[in-house]
Amino acid sequence: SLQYVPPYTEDCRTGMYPPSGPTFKGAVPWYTINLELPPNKRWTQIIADKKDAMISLAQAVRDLADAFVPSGRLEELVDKALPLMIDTLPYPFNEEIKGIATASGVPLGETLLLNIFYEVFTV
Amino acid sequence: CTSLVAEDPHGNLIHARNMDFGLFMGWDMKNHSWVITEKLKPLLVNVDFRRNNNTVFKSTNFAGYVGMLTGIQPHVFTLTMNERFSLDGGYIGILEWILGKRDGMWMSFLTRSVLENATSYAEAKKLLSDTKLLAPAYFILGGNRSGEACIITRSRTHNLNPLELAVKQGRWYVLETNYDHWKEPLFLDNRRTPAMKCMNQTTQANISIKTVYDVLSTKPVLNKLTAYTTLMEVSKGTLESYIRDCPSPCMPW
Repeated sequence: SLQYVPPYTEDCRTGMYPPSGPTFKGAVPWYTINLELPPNKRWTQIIADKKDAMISLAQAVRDLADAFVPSGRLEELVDKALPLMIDTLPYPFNEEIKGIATASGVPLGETLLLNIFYEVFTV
Repeated sequence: CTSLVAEDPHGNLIHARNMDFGLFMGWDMKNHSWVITEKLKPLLVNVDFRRNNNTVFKSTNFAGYVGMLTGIQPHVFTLTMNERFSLDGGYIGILEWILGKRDGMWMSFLTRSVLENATSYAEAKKLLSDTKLLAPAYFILGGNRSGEACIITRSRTHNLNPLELAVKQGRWYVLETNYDHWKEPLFLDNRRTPAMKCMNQTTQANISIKTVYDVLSTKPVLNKLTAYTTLMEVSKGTLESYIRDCPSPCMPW
């Protein structure tokens, strides 16, 4: 049973496993990454499969940036300034991020923003 | 986010988490959902990181993100991280970085380095406790022996009030949402109390992957920000992840 006012607290659920029903939206697919590959090649297969979803997320973040700064300056800052930071990041992460940008076609600044989002989001 | 590590009566450790992300980044009125959370779900992948054809660690990732938020070094340790809010936040760390002061570590690169290179729970705990960070965070770490689990509450420079499992004193699980464990959570966002209520109702005798999944499926521990649930058992070396949805009525966070 559920209280019909926020925070909509439910009685403790039981029998939810194995996952099914309206709270389950699918299992997560498995991939293997070979750490002996050059860093910029490690994520290629995953990104090949997830390219459209990455591009869609990047567009949603762009729309969000434009909502905050309609002039487009924020987006310009990401695409022009962030790539200057890439080689200050520790190896091999900087190389892996470059490889992901190349494989996905998402601009390097936006791929980098995705990877430092935790620190940026605290703003 | 809600992360927890529980010890069953046989000394096995179960580490589980709800990843909640996308707050205030666009609300879809038509579908009653967060725009970014829904864009992240199709990007979910489980990754088996290998060297010499042996598994080094396994993780649940958003494709395109090279850092780690959820992972297991099979039979050694398990690690999740939850977001911590502090005025001394990541933007200060980024500013310092841009100005050339680069003695701190980006949070998700630290968790990736720990999962890839640490060789024990003790070593992982030391690295997560002592490495200077660009942003505050909660690290929830489980080991591979009875009693080995802790919540590491990190400011950018310090480890604050570490909380350890203490089964003999009755603390058979540790649970972290997004508030310091020694303070009350924000009343508008109290997922800790309902989660603990359900853990206590389950009791240690009945704790398992199944009953932990039940706890993480109970509103508001499950909410509109929940992208995925992960269940890990270090003794078996297993990691399972499931994409989630929270049918209305459901808390936005």
